[in-house]
Amino acid sequence: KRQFVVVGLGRLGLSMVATLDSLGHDVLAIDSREDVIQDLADDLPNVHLVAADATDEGAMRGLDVESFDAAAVLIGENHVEAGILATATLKELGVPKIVARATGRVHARVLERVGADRVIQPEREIGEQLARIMASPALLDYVDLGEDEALIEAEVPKEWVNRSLSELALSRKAGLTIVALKPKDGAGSLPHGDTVLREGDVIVVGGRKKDLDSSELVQP
Amino acid sequence: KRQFVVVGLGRLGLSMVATLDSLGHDVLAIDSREDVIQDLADDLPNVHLVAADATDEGAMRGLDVESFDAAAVLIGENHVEAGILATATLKELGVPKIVARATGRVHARVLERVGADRVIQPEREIGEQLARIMASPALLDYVDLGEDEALIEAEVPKEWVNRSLSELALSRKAGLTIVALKPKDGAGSLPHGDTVLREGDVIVVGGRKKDLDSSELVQP
Ligand SMILES: Nc1ncnc2c1ncn2[C@@H]1O[C@H](COP(=O)(O)OP(=O)(O)OP(=O)(O)O)[C@@H](O)[C@H]1O
Ligand SMILES: Nc1ncnc2c1ncn2[C@@H]1O[C@H](COP(=O)(O)OP(=O)(O)OP(=O)(O)O)[C@@H](O)[C@H]1O
Repeated sequence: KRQFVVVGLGRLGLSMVATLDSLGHDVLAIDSREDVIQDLADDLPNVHLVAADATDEGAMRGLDVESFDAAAVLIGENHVEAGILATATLKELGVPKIVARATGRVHARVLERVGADRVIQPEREIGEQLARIMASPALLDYVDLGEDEALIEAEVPKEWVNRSLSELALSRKAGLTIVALKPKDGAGSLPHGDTVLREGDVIVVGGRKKDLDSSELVQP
Repeated sequence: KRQFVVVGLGRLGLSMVATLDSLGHDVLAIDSREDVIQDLADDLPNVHLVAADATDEGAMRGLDVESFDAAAVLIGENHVEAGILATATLKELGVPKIVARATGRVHARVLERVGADRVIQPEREIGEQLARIMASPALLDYVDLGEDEALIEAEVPKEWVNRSLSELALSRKAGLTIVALKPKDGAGSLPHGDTVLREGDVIVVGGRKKDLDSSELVQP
């Protein structure tokens, strides 16, 4: 069980507070608006909700912020200056690890300079993730393993349906390794020679990028 | 190679366009502001950038939107009404799959009613991901795969050190799939049953969110 400070209870901050709370951690949730704090009290009985100005060093010291494991300053684009000053304040007070939210690259650099250990740009990150999910509905994920290998998660291509792995002989014939199987109707499993692939099963396949790219997985 | 329409080129839209483009897909990127379109032209030479009003059915029909694989309406909170009308317009024109961005639950429900197949709430999703990354220092990255699955990149938890994958039987026992291994001393590799996890290795693990959350990866 760990202890976190979350400053700024907009949608991002509130979601983080609720998730940390549901994972069983202690949360000190701070927002300068009294009405925001009041509204949340009933929904988050285990969270320590405080109406305070995070740029007020005395107020933050009074809350013992330096004794927490980490803090997240999630003040958004409506109060950029407050977000920068709050980050600097928590850094001054010795909070060991600070994550801060930025609206763009210049803002991110400023936050790092005043003490953020990590900066997030939520819109940019979701844009990247959404692109990958949209781009491959059958290709569920693509993980770059570095060097020239990669891993693909995909639905079984129709050419491989109802065939066993030893019959397909993918590693011998195509340089591919089926690393895991997620059958349509059941828990994931490790593949064996006598495993038969069924329509709708999901397979995790690894290999060299050019071998993956030229296989039935990517060129259906 | 697939073809996508992205409406609304704020930070989220732009990030999605750039990622889709880098993955080699065709992108039609639409924004009603001429200056936004002009500014992007040099950076995204392969993207079809068009200044147009996405609520204008005639303009959208003229761009053949229904011939694309999917569309994302990423207009933000400054133009909620336009986002709803653009979603409805693209649905009317027969775009097969539409993802739209919402500011909250009521907005999300409206978007679904007017034709969005999937609705994203970026701030809320990043808040959940960031909570998990903050809560487990060994958890290096958390990627939402959509539906209720996710992918985690984490250091090998101490309970799994020096054990082989077949011995751990994670997919059978915990519904988790070790998708890739990035050993502390070497290039990434594909996991096999006889792979032994070492302290300091990084593993990429996939599974349902609730299974990941209750595993040793997130609850050390
Ligand atoms: N100095 C401060 N100390 C504490 N909280 C602050 C301070 N300044 C602003 N806040 C709070 O930060 C919260 C989020 O900031 P802001 O309104 O800029 O973001 P938002 O864009 O609404 O957030 P989101 O996109 O996450 O919904 C607000 O509730 C605001 O009251
Ligand atoms: N009817 C419309 N047709 C096309 N584009 C539109 C329309 N209405 C608004 N847009 C564009 O959508 C874009 C994003 O909308 P908005 O300004 O609400 O979001 P944002 O909060 O700035 O986005 P982000 O958070 O992703 O940076 C703007 O560039 C705007 O010009």
